[in-house]
Amino acid sequence: MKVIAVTNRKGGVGKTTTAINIATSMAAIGKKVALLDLDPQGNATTSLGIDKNSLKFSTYDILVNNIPVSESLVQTFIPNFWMVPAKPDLAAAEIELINTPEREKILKAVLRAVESDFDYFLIDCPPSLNLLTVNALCAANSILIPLQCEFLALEGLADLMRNIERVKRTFNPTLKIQGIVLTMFDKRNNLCLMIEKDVRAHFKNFVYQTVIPRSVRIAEAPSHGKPILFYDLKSVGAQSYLSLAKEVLKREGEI
Amino acid sequence: MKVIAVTNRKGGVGKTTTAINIATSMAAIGKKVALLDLDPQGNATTSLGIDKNSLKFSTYDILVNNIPVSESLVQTFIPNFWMVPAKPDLAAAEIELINTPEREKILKAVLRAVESDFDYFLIDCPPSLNLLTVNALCAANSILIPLQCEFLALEGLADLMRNIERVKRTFNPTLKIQGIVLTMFDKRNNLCLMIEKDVRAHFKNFVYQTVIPRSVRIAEAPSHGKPILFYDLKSVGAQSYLSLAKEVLKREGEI
Ligand SMILES: Nc1ncnc2c1ncn2[C@@H]1O[C@H](COP(=O)(O)OP(=O)(O)OP(=O)(O)O)[C@@H](O)[C@H]1O
Ligand SMILES: Nc1ncnc2c1ncn2[C@@H]1O[C@H](COP(=O)(O)OP(=O)(O)OP(=O)(O)O)[C@@H](O)[C@H]1O
Ligand SMILES: [Mg+2]
Ligand SMILES: [Mg+2]
Repeated sequence: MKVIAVTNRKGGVGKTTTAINIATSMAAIGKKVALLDLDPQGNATTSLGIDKNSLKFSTYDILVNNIPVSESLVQTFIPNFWMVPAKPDLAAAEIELINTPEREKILKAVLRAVESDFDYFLIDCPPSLNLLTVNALCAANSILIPLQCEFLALEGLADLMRNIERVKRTFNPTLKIQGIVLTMFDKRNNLCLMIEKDVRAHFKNFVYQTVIPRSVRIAEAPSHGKPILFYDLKSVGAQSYLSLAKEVLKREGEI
Repeated sequence: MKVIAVTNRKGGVGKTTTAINIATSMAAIGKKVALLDLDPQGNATTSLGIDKNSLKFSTYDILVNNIPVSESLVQTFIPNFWMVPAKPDLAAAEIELINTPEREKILKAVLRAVESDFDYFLIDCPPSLNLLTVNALCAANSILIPLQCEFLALEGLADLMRNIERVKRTFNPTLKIQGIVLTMFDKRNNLCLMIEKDVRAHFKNFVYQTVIPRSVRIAEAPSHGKPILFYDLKSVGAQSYLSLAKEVLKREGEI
């Protein structure tokens, strides 16, 4: 099983949208995929049409109450695609885990139990570098970074890379960058084009060729409880996520 | 002095942009204003052209090292407008304050010292409901909530309101909602119009009349280290923030 953390401390850059649509694309071509919602907001859970009030267990339970991952997994309406959903109680996990020994490695330890059940296990991270996110970075084999082509988002990238290096040195020496994906891209906007040039010059092959355009259809999909691939497969947004998933699988040596 | 926390757990909804531009507008009409950057990303600090490497003190120091606010304030290039800047070290404050007595009221206590120095003291919150944000909610007289007109942003609002009620009951009984401002608004987009209708129907007079349009000029301004009001005063973005600041002051009984 390969664990990929989708993360970026900057808010609203497309982490949840990217995690859901890459997972869906992988499931569509036959990979067995799980997605763990590590954000107390639970946007990934809602975007897949899962009712938070009907859940027996959620991410909080696997981190704090020792409930096995297998018991908290729910199947999405998409074949091959399972999910560990998040409820608002996850917000309390941070404070409750602070004094636990090896607090950074809790998620890594619990995911061992499902090591042979999935091909890919994605983690949708909250917009922070808190203990929850550090748990994701320790459990992950690689990191996928959605980046909005805006000045403030770019500023955070350098910070994020420094923090990733720190986690790599201290906790997870084999951690690698799977890639950086440019999201909400508007090719008519000079700022976007300028930032794309900067990022490709600086981060070279880390940056995927595929760019995700800004698209209203993508923003509409969550209100229907579906990933864009199911909401409007022919849309430019859906097609760009399919092409991104192929690039991710290529880097993993799968195709 | 009136303390206003600009907050919303959802990421990328325009918290920093709103905090900076309301503060700038208030300073422009002669109010003495301070803005505290409570986000380890330090986007408010960068957007005002402040060099993080040249700072003697920052938000971390007033929370963890008992440095007085007056010593960490720096003047921005805008008259009447001061700032407590943030550096990346602020990320460590959360874990270091967890075991402090009355950990939620640290910010409230330190701000007392400047009670008579400013008319308004704004706080730009990170995209989370962590201890830093709870400190802001305890120190604040009122809360200003930027809201993007997107489905996922709307979902978080109900959660946010529940958490505000909880802080109000437990720590800060006089806390009130100053208002909800719709940001990045695109009137050609049906989803936006639909959400606006929902929000106004549900939150009634809490929602400001002024709406902030999506505008490339607003997104460009931070890379020049200036608020939109100084970067392009005639732009629609700048004018809408001026009108929003007037609404805020009206609700405070100032005009
Ligand atoms: N390519 C796109 N085009 C248009 N809208 C998009 C696109 N990608 C995401 N969105 C919308 O932008 C908003 C932010 O995206 P999303 O929630 O995925 O970001 P995030 O990084 O997960 O946010 P957070 O930091 O709050 O977790 C959402 O309302 C989403 O529907
Ligand atoms: N009205 C607007 N039109 C276009 N772009 C905007 C607008 N307001 C903000 N932006 C841009 O959108 C991005 C998000 O805004 P901002 O950083 O202010 O949000 P935030 O809520 O503070 O984010 P975070 O959750 O990361 O703290 C920034 O790149 C900003 O420049
Ligand atoms: Mg998200
Ligand atoms: Mg911000």
